Amino acid sequence: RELSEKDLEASLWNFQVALMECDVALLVAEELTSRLKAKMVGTKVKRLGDITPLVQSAFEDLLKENLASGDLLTIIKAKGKKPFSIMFIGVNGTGKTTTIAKVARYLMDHGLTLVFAAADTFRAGSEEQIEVHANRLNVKVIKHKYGADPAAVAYDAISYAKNNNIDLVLIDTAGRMQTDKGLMDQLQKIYRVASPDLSIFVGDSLTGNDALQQAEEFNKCVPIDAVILTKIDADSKGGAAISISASIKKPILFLGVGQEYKDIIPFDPEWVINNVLG
Amino acid sequence: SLSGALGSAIKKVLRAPVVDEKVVKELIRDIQRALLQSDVNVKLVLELSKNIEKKILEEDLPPGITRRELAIKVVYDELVGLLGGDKPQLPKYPKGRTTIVLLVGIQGSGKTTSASKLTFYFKKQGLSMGLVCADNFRAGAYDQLSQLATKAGAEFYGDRTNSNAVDIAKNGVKAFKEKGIEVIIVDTAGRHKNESDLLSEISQIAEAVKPDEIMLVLDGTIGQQAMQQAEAFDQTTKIGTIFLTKLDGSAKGGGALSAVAATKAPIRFIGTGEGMEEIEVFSPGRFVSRLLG
Ligand SMILES: Nc1nc2c(ncn2[C@@H]2O[C@H](COP(=O)(O)OP(=O)(O)OP(=O)(O)O)[C@@H](O)[C@H]2O)c(=O)[nH]1
Ligand SMILES: Nc1nc2c(ncn2[C@@H]2O[C@H](COP(=O)(O)OP(=O)(O)OP(=O)(O)O)[C@@H](O)[C@H]2O)c(=O)[nH]1
Ligand SMILES: [Mg+2]
Ligand SMILES: [Mg+2]
Repeated sequence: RELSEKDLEASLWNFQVALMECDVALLVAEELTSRLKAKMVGTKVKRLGDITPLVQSAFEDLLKENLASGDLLTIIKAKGKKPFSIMFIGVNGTGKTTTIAKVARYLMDHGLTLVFAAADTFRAGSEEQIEVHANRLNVKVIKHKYGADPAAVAYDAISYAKNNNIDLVLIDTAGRMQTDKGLMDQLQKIYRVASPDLSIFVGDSLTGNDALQQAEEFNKCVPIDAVILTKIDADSKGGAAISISASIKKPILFLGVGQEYKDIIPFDPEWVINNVLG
Repeated sequence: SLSGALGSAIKKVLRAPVVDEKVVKELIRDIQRALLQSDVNVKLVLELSKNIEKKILEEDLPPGITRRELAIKVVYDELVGLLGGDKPQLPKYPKGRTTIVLLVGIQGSGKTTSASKLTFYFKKQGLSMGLVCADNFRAGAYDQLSQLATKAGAEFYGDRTNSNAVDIAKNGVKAFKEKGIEVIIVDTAGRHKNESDLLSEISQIAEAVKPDEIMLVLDGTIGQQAMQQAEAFDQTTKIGTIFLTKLDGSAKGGGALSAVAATKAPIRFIGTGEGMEEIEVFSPGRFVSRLLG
């Protein structure tokens, strides 16, 4: 028989609930479910019992189409630029500064040299924080006084890297709400002045629906080139990966799985898909 | 009379379930979608939906209220009820005595920043404030809290060389008690439900300093993990109150409902920005209205 909307209703609703319980934003869950419905309506089945496994495998394919991973070293090598600068952006407390330290360790393990730009000149303790990481990693950090222009710090760090033949500049920025126009304008200015080779959006995987808004708004402000999701070790199901990927269609490079420098792993879409289907 | 019979017949037609069911389903769906987008727990939303549907199909419409208004009122009342009712107590601590508040929560939720907000709030009540940095893990934690303490006008205690957070907490509280500080806030490192030794560190700190209040600082952007995470903290030490942060963005904070359900702890304050003055007393009514969009 040919599947009707009515036949699919129960399975589709179950999949939408599965997505939402894994922290996929409502709008994305609905969008994916309606795409799944469009795909499946009219397909022929022998028995009604075949519906769920059929929907499941179509669902799996749909999720695979909507999740992309990426390799940072490949991206860096491909551009062949020295220094190659990476700007880390995102809302407050998602793990940007800690992620910079992890990425630094990762890149240094692959023989690259780097310098930090302490371009969060606003938050209490932000400069001391990145300085501690820099000292532990034996990396130079360029910083100005609190209250200084973040764009100037980024610019300075890039100049320093150029003059000292350093491979990479990792630029830390202050956390900010995507709804704060003043701070988003400031971010745009930092981006314009620093003109980074890669901008990485750092998202907290425990975030709910707001992950969608964050990715969309940040992406309108400065183009996001890639994503890192943190705090996976807190047992997040990773639905934010789907929300973010579906909306800005950029690769997720890494997952943060703890607070130590070693706690970073390449993103594997299968992991999220298994959480949703399992 | 004829007009009376016609009148009641018309009323019956207007009340006919055939007319209402489709409208009701749509109504429930709208409310469901608003709550889901606000990060309310999925199971809770589906459960609420069943309750509303029952109530608005069975109950006679009070005069002058549409079925949509009744549905929203039913959800509003139920959620405000879950949050302890719309009579927010104005948080107060006693003068001339010592109150010890222990801040706990997930990494990055806003504990350290909220310590400065609590300082701002309670200083206005004329209370003397002391902040203890019992986070000896995070890079720059000492400097962050010390800078905030200076800005907010609180005494600060920290120990860069002590590798034992329990000791730092104990020594800090002791030092502030001796100084007669009225409100002592102990800030801790972030931790989550899977870090069992970090969670047991919380019970050790609580055992050492005997706090009057353990405040869970919860990120307002948290999604479906809110319930399990809050449960884990509550199973470690009884959570007394909740501070819900980052509500100045677009997130509605629906996860907080699960945290309240899990801990039975009231939400006392919300954070509405990065500055220390960006703190508000929690109002269940305003919170729920925002959840419902
Ligand atoms: N468990 C866990 N904690 C993490 C992870 N990544 C970061 N953290 C912790 O999250 C907290 C916040 O990290 P930061 O690096 O300060 O976050 P940020 O985005 O720079 O914060 P702001 O600059 O204030 O916006 C710290 O306690 C980190 O150790 C992770 O993958 N897992
Ligand atoms: N916009 C906004 N930002 C906030 C709010 N509360 C805290 N923040 C920011 O969130 C980020 C994290 O705050 P912290 O106070 O460092 O968080 P924490 O819980 O102490 O972090 P850990 O000690 O690493 O667990 C900082 O950038 C704060 O400025 C709030 O209500 N609104
Ligand atoms: Mg930072
Ligand atoms: Mg802190």
